[in-house]
Amino acid sequence: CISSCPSVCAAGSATCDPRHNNNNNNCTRCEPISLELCMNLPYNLTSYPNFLGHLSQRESSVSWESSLFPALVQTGCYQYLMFYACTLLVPKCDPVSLQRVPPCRSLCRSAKEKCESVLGIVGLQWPEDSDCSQFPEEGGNATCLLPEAGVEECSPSHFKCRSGRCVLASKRCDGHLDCDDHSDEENCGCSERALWECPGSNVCIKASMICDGIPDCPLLVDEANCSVCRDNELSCNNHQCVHRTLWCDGKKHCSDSSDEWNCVSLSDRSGSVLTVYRTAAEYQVCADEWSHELSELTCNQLGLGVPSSVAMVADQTGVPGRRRWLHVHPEWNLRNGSALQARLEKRSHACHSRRRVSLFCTREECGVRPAVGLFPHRRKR
Amino acid sequence: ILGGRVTRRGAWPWQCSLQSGQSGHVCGCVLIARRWALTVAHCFEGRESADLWKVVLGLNNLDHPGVHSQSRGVRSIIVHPRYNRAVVDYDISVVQLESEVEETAFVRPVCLPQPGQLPSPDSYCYITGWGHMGNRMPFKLQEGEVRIISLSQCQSYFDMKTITPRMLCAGYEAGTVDSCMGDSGGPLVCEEDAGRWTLFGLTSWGSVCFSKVLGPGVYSNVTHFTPWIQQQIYIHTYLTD
Repeated sequence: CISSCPSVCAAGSATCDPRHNNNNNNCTRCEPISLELCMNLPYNLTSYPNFLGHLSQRESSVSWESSLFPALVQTGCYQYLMFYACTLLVPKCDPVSLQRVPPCRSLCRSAKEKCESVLGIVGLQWPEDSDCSQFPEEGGNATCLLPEAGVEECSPSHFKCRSGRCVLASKRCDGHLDCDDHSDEENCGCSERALWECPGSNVCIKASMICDGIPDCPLLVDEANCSVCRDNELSCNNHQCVHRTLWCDGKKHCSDSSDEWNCVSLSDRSGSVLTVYRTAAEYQVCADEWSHELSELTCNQLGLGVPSSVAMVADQTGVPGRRRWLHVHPEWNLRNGSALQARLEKRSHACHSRRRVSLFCTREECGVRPAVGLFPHRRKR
Repeated sequence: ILGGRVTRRGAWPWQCSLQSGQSGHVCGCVLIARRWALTVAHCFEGRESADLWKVVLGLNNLDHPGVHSQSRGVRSIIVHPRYNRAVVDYDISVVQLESEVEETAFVRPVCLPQPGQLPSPDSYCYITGWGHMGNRMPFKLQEGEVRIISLSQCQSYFDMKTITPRMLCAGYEAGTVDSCMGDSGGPLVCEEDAGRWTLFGLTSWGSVCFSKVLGPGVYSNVTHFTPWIQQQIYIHTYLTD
């Protein structure tokens, strides 16, 4: 490298990108290590390209070797494999000479001798660019790296078993014994991992997941007792309180819109009588002024396709005034894009015809591949 | 798709391509209604603005859209609120198109599964997409037949990530037929009675697909999300603030 870099190069200009073929392409510089895999090295500066030909830490992080070495570490084939891998992935940068410091040949040979055969078992090859003869012998003129006392055997994404073996951090406390001494399954309470334990089970969840409207614990206990609403209010799915008169009026009042969910259903034994849940009570829909467009809207809103048959069924209760009725709003057709419940209203009088709406829907065509015409008929050969 | 084959034109009329600016095809998607498509959440990482995207349907050759293709802008993107990019959990999003598609022999929606309806382990289903083939990216839509793998068996294949109930595994231990980069968001469909096809999975993640040694592909389990999908369509179609 030229003894002093041009200022544009030192500032990390794109002109110094080693992929650009210009006069600055020999210019190297030290940069802090950001590759998570190698954050626990006895050095913290690196320079690129590395010994595997990667041009940046970003390229290293998505490289084949970044997946390969951590997987291989778990086999316990060589105590200092991760250290060796990191000397290739993020070579030490000498802050004075700005030169990469390679691993010593003996470190390379030990790693290869002990771990190459393990890779062979699953049909994979040792990284091609890591020919040991390219690295200097220890004690020679050139400086090289060997593991010192205190070098971590496991990468930060691994858990170190008491025995010294490395297993992936995700294997810790997963209910399976991965360490030979079972130490990965010790002290696995939720609190030890800064998580909340679902009452009645050993499932752990983040504190932020409690009372957030999405059930995560068995029996939904993380969503229980989350809101205290007044008598005239109902609890939204996300535990807000909304006045019961606003429930199912066609406008959302809960921020998660749960006050407008499941407002319309087809009930009764036949599964066809239109029922609307309004102001926290069930209503039948009076058939007076009902129209085909409203049948279409209902089936569509329920996700059931298109209406196949509509009937106006006589109310059988026999007790006048017992049934709660909703009526078609006189201006229902001006409320474009609204849900059915927004197009109905309560009136003081009962339903004149005493007939309620009964509706069957047919699922719209789906999942059908093109007709045979597109495909040649099967011909016996 | 690795180990697949070129599809016949129009064979999978619900398959769509999610495209963005100069990049062109970024992910697969699946038409579930005239104005609604599904894809995975990770396709939108760092680019969640609807303006950036368009959905192309009725496509076979990415380079030659042809007369049967239809293109729609995206009105809104609804990413699952629990999407976790670290473990790729809840990897699903609903896409609202600017306008309805015209239903033709080449553009048709697929069926969603009923709540609780899952494909049986060891049954055979199909994956489709314009993703990497191992040696190159294809121009023509590819299809591959994959075997459904039980959750417990799938959990034994993967060390790095946890297989959650929101995921579904399909493929082969040897990775002979598998989805790959660029197939994300595309469909895993199974044939039901009367020749009807149901969407059970969306291509989500897997091991390095080129290696062909590291197990099956992992798909978002659409059955788990059916109520959420229906709720989103309802909210965005009918509700006002």
